Amino acid sequence: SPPKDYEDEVTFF
Amino acid sequence: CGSPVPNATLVRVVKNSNTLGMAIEGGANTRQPLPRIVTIQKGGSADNCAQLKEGQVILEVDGVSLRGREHKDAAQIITEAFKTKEKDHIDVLVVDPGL
Repeated sequence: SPPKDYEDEVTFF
Repeated sequence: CGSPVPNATLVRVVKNSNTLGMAIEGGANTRQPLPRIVTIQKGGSADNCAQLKEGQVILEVDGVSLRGREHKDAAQIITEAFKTKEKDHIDVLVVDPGL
């Protein structure tokens, strides 16, 4: 899979 | 809900749950330059408003543009919008990239 440049940065609210 | 911006929808999210029940990814300087909704949790305020969908991109929160804001900055704006007692709702301008 292609690299993610946002490093899977996910925020939950 | 409606907006003069093509393909964009202004969604009013009423704070009727303890959580917003939503997750975002992306931000400025990433492959996804505007935050995208990746999760809508059942029973959260975002789910209750029935208009926010996974995959939508968030353009503005309460009239504040998220353009040029990095992930943490955009997340902070959403957190503050949900936390403030001044309003019982959040106005979210979203666009469905599939349209």
